[in-house]
Amino acid sequence: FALTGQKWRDRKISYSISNFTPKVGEKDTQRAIRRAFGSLSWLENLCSASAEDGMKVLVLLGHLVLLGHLGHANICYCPCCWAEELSSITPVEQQGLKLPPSSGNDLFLVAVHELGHALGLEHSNDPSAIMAPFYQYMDTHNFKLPLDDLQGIQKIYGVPTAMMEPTRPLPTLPTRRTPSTSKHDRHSRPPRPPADRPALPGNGRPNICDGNFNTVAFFRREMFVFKDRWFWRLRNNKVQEGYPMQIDQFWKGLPPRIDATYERPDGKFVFFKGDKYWVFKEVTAEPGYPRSLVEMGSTLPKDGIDTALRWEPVGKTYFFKGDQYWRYNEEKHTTDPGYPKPMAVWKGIPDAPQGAFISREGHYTYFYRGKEYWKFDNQKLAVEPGYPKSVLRDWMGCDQSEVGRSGKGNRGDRQ
Amino acid sequence: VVSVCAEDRTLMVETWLKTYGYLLPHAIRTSDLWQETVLQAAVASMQRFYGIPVTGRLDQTTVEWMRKPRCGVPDHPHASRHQRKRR
Repeated sequence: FALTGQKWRDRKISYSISNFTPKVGEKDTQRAIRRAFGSLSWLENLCSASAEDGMKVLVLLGHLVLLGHLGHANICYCPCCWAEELSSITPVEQQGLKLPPSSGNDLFLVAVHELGHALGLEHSNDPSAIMAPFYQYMDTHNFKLPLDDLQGIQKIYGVPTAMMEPTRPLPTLPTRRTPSTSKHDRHSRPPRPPADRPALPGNGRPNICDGNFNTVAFFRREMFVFKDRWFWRLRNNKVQEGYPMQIDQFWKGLPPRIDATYERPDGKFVFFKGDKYWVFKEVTAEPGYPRSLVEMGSTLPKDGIDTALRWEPVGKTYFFKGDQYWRYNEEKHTTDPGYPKPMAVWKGIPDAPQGAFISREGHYTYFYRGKEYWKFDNQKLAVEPGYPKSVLRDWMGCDQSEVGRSGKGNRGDRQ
Repeated sequence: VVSVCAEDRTLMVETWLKTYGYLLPHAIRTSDLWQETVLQAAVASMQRFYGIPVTGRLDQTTVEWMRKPRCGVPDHPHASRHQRKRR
């Protein structure tokens, strides 16, 4: 159905678990698979009942050894007969439930992966996706579908109606200034629309070639660009399909116009706005947040920071504010003694940068501010010659004719 | 390299590449010289899809990843991202 774009009208799909691996045992196998399938309105027929009274099932789950590999999902819909093929989960390798990292593959995760195939998803080349071809450890206790898989399944089945954007056109209001305390007003930015209204006429989605971002960060090899209540995701200087998206669609509870963000060593995302900060595990806010910045470190600036930088090579985090910067120790949850220090250490970098991240191999630090970026040599402790350069041209791939022109009618497809 | 015997299980690289969609069966029935190029391209394609350094060679990292347990469904390394979502 996914392939041919047909719509599945019936609200139920019946399935049956035909056998189990002794290693995991019948009850745990059923529990793991039911949990994986439970989120769908699928009806399970007990296998013996199906066989005895000829009850037709659409999906037959069984354990099958195929080339000695773990999982092979094949579903074939045959309304006039039994399911011709099997969606099977092969337990050749070590399998079990709630396994600690690197001690085997959790059957629940394997079931979710194979269910993804059954629902039409192919393998993903995003290593953090559960649809990556290789199984990796994920916390099963409060399992949340990773971002890439969420987008994949929504691409096939659509976005839940609650998240749909309003179909009636948004009002076009003149933009006017809001009395906001965020850091961007200090730099006499163009007037901002009221917080609850889009900045631009038409469907309200900003064009990345307009620039004026709140901050830029690197999460798992991809650039995330934040502006007002939107964010873009770029890879290799190319905006990913479907972006910009609304920030609070993904990070529910996160306010618009964030000041800074970075990815912590434990893979959680930290967001800053004003005197508060949030910690998200993937798309879920950690309990107890937002918290005040003072709780993060007593010497950190009380009214907020301009940007945060995670410097993996030395395992340190840096915070920048105005003409000062702090070095933060993640383990001790405090800033290192002797900080803050003057910005002058970062020779050539302007005060109040709005974004900073390390190059992949760690030799350079890129700083962003306004429409420009600086490339800082971490060895020479100085900005490379020829900088600043245009962030819109080099990072977003906007050509000169687009920069600053969009928003006056001709949208192009940059959105 | 057709198989690596350093460890207790032999890894049949060509079979692995074919099984998981990186080597089309007919691609290998050509001359030896061309065969090596095709195999290198297949290894490079797998490295790119896995997100590991793309060397085109069977280095240790690549062999380790080939040995890891994985799903039996083939990958589609050459499909565009959009197609990747549909099956």
